Amino acid sequence: MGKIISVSNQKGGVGKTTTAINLSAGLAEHGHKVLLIDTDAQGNSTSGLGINRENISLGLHDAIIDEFPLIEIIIDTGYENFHAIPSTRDLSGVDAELFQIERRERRLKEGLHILKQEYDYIIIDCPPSLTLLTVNALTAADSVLIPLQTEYYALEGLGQLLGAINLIRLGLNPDLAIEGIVLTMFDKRTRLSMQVVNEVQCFFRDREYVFDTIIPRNVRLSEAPSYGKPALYYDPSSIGAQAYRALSKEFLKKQAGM
Amino acid sequence: MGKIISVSNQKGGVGKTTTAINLSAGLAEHGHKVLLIDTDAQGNSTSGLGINRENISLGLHDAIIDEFPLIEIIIDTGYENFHAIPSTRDLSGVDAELFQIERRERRLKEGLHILKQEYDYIIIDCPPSLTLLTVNALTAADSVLIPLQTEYYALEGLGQLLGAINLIRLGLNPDLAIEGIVLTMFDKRTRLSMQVVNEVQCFFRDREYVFDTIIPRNVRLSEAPSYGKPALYYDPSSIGAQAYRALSKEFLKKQAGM
Ligand SMILES: Nc1ncnc2c1ncn2[C@@H]1O[C@H](COP(=O)(O)OP(=O)(O)OP(=O)(O)O)[C@@H](O)[C@H]1O
Ligand SMILES: Nc1ncnc2c1ncn2[C@@H]1O[C@H](COP(=O)(O)OP(=O)(O)OP(=O)(O)O)[C@@H](O)[C@H]1O
Ligand SMILES: [Mg+2]
Ligand SMILES: [Mg+2]
Repeated sequence: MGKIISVSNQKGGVGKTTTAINLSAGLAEHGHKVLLIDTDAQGNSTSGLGINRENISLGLHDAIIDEFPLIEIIIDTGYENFHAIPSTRDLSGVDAELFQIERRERRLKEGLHILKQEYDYIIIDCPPSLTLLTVNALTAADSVLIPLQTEYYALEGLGQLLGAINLIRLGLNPDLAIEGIVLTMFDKRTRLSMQVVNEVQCFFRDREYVFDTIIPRNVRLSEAPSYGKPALYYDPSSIGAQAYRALSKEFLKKQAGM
Repeated sequence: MGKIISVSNQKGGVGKTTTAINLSAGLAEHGHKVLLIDTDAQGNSTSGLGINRENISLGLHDAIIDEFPLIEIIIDTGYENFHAIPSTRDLSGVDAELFQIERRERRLKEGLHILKQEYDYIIIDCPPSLTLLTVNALTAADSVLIPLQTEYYALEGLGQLLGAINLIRLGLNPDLAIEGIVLTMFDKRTRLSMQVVNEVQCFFRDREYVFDTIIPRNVRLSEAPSYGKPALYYDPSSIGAQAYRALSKEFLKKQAGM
C-alpha cells in the first residue's frame, strides 16, 4: 500500500518543487515505484521533468473537477519507476470552481484511492499559499514533508503552516502526520543560515523529525530544470544531487524504522 | 493624486516583499508620502517593518470583508513619510469569504479610493499564487511592478503572470499598466543569472520597461527582516541597500519622465 506525501509550505520559493522532484527521483533510483503529482498551476514539477505542458490534453484539473480517472492522465517520465501527473494551465482557475462543488476538499483524496495500490510513494508538489488545492493535497496525504529555506521569513512562516496542518487534522484528515522538516538552500558562509538551522533543530528536538540531511545552496539544482531533468540526472556528482541522494536514503531508513 | 502600484508575481520567493519594503522606504526617503499594504496572509511586509501582528486588532481582513474604512487601520512605521496597512492572520481565510460576496474583486479598489488623495504612492505587496486577494490588488492598481528572480522557474512563470494581467485588463481594470520588471537575487558568479538577465532584456526590449537597476543577491537584505527594519535602515552601506536606493531613484526618474 503506497504512502502519500505532500511537499508543502505556503512560503514561496523555499524548495518545494526542487525537493519533490529530486526526492522522487532518488526513491525511484532505489527501486520504489513513485508517482509525482504537480498541483501547482505554475507547473514547475511538470517542466522540471521535461514534460511539455502544451502537449498535454488532460490534466489534474479534469480529474479534480470532472472526476476523470487519475490513472488515465499519468505520464511516464522516462526514468525507471518514476511516473507523474502533470499540471496544466487550467489549474489556475481551479479554486474558484472547487468552491462551488460538493466534497471540494476531498476530490484528490478520492481520486488517489485506487492509485495507492499501484505505487510505493505518491509525492504531491504543492503551490505556495494555503489554497483549496493545497487543502486537497493535505487531506489526501498520509504525511507532510516541509522544505524550510534557511531564511528568516521562512522560519517565521513555519508556525502558520503547523497551524494549518492542525486545522486539517481537526476535520478533514485526523491521521495527517508530519514526515519531517528538510532544511534547504543552506549557505554555510552566512550567519543567518546557521542561526535558522540551530533554531529549528533546537525547537523541534523532541517534537518533530528534522532530517539530518541539509540541502546546500548549489547552482546545479537551479540549472537542472532548464534542461528538464532532475538534478540527480543532470549533474549526479554535484553537491546538490548528492544531498538529495542522501535525503532519499535517510527518508527510506526512516520508513523502515517505522 | 497618488499612484497605486502592485508588487506581484505568482512565483514564490522572488523578492516581492523585499522589493515592496525597500522601494517604499526609498521613496519615503525622497520625501514622498508612501503607504505599503500587506495583502499576504504570511504577513512578511508587516513583520519586515517590525510591526507585531499580535498587537493589531483591526487589519485588512476587516476592511475587505466588513468594509471597515481603510484609513482607520493605517499604522505609522516610525520612518518619516512611511505608513503601512498590516496583514493579520485572519487574512488566510479571506478567499473563501470573498467568493460569497458582491463586487468581490473590487473591494480593495473601492476602499483605496479616498486614500489616493492622501499618499503619493500606495505600494501593495502581493502573495504568491493568483488568488482572489491578488486579483483585488491588480484591480486596484494603476500599475504592476514585477520582481523577477534570475532563475529558470521564475523566467518560465513570467508568461503566466503577463497572461493574468491581460485577463484583468479585459474586464476588471482596463488601464492596468506594467510599471516594469526588476531583476532580483542576481548572482554574478553563475551563468544562469546572466542568461536570465540577457533573455529578459532582449525579449522585453521594445515591449516593457526593464529597470536598469539589478538587485544583487546580498545577505544583508535577508538579515534585515529579522531586525524588523528595511535594509535601507538596517545596513545603509550594504550593496543590497544601495541597489534599492538606486532602484528608487530610477523609479522616480521614470515617473518624472511620464
Ligand atoms: N538548494 C538549492 N540551491 C540553489 N537553488 C535552489 C535550491 N533549491 C531550489 N533552488 C532554486 O530556487 C528557486 C526556488 O525553488 P523552488 O522553485 O523549488 O521552490 P518552491 O518552494 O517550489 O517555489 P514556489 O513557492 O514558487 O512553488 C528555483 O529557481 C530553484 O531552482
Ligand atoms: N537580493 C536578495 N539577496 C538575498 N536574499 C534576498 C534578496 N531578496 C530577497 N531575499 C530573501 O529571499 C527570500 C525571498 O524573498 P521575499 O520573501 O522578499 O520574496 P517574496 O516573493 O515576497 O516571497 P513570497 O512568494 O513567499 O511572498 C527572503 O528570505 C528574503 O529575505
Ligand atoms: Mg514550486
Ligand atoms: Mg512576500
